[in-house]
Amino acid sequence: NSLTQVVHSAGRRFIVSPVPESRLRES
Amino acid sequence: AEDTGVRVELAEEDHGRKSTIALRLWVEDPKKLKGKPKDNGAIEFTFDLEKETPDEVAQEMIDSGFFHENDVKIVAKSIRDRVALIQWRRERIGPALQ
Repeated sequence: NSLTQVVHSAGRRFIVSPVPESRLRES
Repeated sequence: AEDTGVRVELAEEDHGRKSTIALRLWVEDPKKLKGKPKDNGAIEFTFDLEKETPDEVAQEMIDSGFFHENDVKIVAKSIRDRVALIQWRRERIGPALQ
């Protein structure tokens, strides 16, 4: 369950985590 | 909210007291996007309901390489729809929470 983090120059932090399989197929 | 192919949901419970709220955004239907999203992870971020705009956050996501420039409108609209729902709910249940 890898988490990656990107901090934008304006200071906002974006944390990326895998989308739970169940949510991907849900439309 | 209209299905833009990009899903935005609360990443924490909203008690209606804080002006900032954690949201999570991910691509449910990449076909609806013009560009190819970097990876289909869920992107968590905090949003200030009083000071910030969905367009600002969408542009920052483009800058950070999560989406293609041509998809800034779809990303902004998805965030705007969710933020509107949060604000609508806060107005309805806000007084009860105070």
